[in-house]
Amino acid sequence: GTLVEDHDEL
Amino acid sequence: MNVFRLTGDLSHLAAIIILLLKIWKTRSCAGISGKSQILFALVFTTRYLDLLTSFISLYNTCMKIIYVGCAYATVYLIYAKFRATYDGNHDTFRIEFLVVPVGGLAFLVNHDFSPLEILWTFSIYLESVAILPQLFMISKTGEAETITTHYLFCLGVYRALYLFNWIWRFYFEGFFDMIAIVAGVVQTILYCDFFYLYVTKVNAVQRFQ
Repeated sequence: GTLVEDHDEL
Repeated sequence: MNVFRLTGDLSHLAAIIILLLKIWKTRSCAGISGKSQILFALVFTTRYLDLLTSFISLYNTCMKIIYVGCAYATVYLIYAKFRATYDGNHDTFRIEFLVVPVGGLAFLVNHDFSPLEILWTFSIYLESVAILPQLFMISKTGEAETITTHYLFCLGVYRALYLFNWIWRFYFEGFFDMIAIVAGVVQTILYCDFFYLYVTKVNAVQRFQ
């Protein structure tokens, strides 16, 4: 799953 | 960072610059949907609020600032500087029909019920449909200038490359973001009809109807 508030993509 | 992600970002950047330069050089925004550009400015604003809360990398920060800056510059050129050339009569898509449902969906389906995360989710959903006013405008007038089609092509390529990026990240990093992937697939599908026209007509006659 993805880490919340860790969006490294643009 | 992988090659698909990087070329996707660069394709996105190229699209944004192409549109900005086209409007600046021709001193006209004829054929460009101001509503789509407002939606993109809204997309970048709500997505990149994390500029204020977290630092990821110099690349990340620079690209975000460039995207946001160019989005607002484009909106400014359309609605202020070259307003006289804006084709408002043909830019009739009702954006509240996109923003309101997308806002509701972001509240219902998100990774975490926090303000920043909901706004990020909103931006992902909104980006997937933000080009619709532009595509609607083209279908209404029945034509688009070649440079406008290059802009749309680069935007579509960017999202398609991101799909490959997610496949790569799933296999090599175990990374999997369902919200981004579903929205990305929807967004790419919206460009498919345009891709077909671009390949078959734009390159053949430099103008398509």
